[in-house]
Amino acid sequence: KRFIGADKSGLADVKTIFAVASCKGGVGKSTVAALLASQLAYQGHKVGLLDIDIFGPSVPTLFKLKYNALAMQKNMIMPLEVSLAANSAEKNLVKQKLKLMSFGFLLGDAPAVMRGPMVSNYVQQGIHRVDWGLLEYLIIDLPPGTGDTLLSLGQSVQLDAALMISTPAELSLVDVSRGIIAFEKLKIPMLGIVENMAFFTCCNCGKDQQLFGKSAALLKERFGLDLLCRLPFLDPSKGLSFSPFHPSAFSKSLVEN
Amino acid sequence: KRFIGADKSGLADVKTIFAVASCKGGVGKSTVAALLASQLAYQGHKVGLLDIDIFGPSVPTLFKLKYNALAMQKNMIMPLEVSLAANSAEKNLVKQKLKLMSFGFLLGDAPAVMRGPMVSNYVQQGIHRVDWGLLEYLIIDLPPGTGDTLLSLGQSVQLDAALMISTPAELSLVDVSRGIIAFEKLKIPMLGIVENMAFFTCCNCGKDQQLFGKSAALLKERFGLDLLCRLPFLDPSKGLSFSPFHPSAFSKSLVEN
Ligand SMILES: Nc1ncnc2c1ncn2[C@@H]1O[C@H](COP(=O)(O)OP(=O)(O)O)[C@@H](O)[C@H]1O
Ligand SMILES: Nc1ncnc2c1ncn2[C@@H]1O[C@H](COP(=O)(O)OP(=O)(O)O)[C@@H](O)[C@H]1O
Ligand SMILES: [Zn+2]
Repeated sequence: KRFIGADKSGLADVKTIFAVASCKGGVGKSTVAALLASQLAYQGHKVGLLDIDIFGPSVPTLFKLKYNALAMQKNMIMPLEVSLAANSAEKNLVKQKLKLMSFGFLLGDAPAVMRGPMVSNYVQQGIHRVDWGLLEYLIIDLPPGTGDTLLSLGQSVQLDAALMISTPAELSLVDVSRGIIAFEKLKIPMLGIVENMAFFTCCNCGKDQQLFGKSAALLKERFGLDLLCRLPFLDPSKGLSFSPFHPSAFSKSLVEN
Repeated sequence: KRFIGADKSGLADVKTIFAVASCKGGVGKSTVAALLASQLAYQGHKVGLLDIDIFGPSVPTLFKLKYNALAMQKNMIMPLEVSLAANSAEKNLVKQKLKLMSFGFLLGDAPAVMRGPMVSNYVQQGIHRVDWGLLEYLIIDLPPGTGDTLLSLGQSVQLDAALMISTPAELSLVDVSRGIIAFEKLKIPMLGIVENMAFFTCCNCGKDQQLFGKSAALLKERFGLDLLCRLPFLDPSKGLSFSPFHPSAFSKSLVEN
């Protein structure tokens, strides 16, 4: 059985659970998690996205949902459901649905100023008390660090696999290495590495520039983890659809795993 | 008296304590804290830099110090002392000293996989058991989030002021806003905002590009905090000296505060 310590769980009918992690903040975990979940939903899969970062929830901003009253049914939280095609430059796509849950829907703009035990309690609720129904994939967007949230998650649910996100910068590689060692210790299987903000293509002269000196391939040398794909700096004005970059190649290799 | 709940503290002879914060990860807190501490030391001040992020310590990487055995004297931790001129493109500068302390010196490459109460215990030690001696400025580099580290810091020492760091990106502005609200709640005075990675100058054609859509000036409108300065994307190959950008203008306005 997948979940530990909870009799009834909203995860009961979820087939595969992926975590998107890094240990380092600001490398693009939330952005990549949202891209991956959207792409899998575009392809017709039943997908949910759980943003479990209570200190810095990003899903409401990424999906332009801000403060949203969540519905409760039989003491369980019902995730929000968004239709994706409205967001994308490819209007020909059939409207696919994506289920979303985030602490941002509960907090609004307010900060969560709280200590570890309270964080763990909220994380447990976020894991078991959301009624996802039948899902093929649940993507969990993790916060930075290897503290209460990661430990509570590891103790309440068995993850199928995790994606480690890094930029090419040395400060990121150092922290993501710590994250990889922590996941090995907690026995959470890792699919590989996504290198994000790998290069920037100048809008004026079209030349590719490396903004962050090193390369995430160093993680492959040190830990033997595959570099699954490299995402460029994407144009923020395009919103989540980021259509010039269609990560279907990226989610396809994940889905095949 | 500045510190709460500790009879003997290594902060006893520290004149001014600045925190460099944001709530959002990856916006440049560690980079800006290291730049600010270095600049103040270049100007001849007695300066210390305390990296209090136990999950993602960056000071060892920024100062190329990796794993370092820390000396103890009379049960107090002695900070490392580095000479700065060696790092800088401006060789004419008199060798100034900077004192450094980071959990990274204790952890090496290992992750800190631990829950809130243990984090708080380490943070308390990091605040009171480091023997800084006489300092004009202590810069404290904070982790992301508004959890145990921030709360333990706020309860053990009275900070003189905090700098809030943000990139122009919407995901950063949303979290930094949460940070500002938390600092207001914890009654920690804020000097203003530093906008980091504000623009990128193409090495090929020299045109400035905005990589992250919005602007940190939105924080001034909402919270009335001054935008103290805007830092561009700096060239990673230049190391910490980043000499094309001499933040002395930036630290001067701080020092005058
Ligand atoms: N590929 C990308 N191109 C451009 N900006 C990006 C990209 N990935 C992330 N960002 C931006 O970088 C910042 C960090 O991304 P985010 O997803 O919040 O990271 P994390 O979840 O690791 O903190 C955000 O401001 C986001 O908009
Ligand atoms: N002005 C800058 N120009 C270029 N890269 C930067 C700049 N500021 C920060 N970085 C890079 O961005 C990443 C995040 O910076 P860091 O100082 O680690 O932020 P934080 O302490 O907020 O997590 C690091 O990889 C760092 O090298
Ligand atoms: Zn160019």
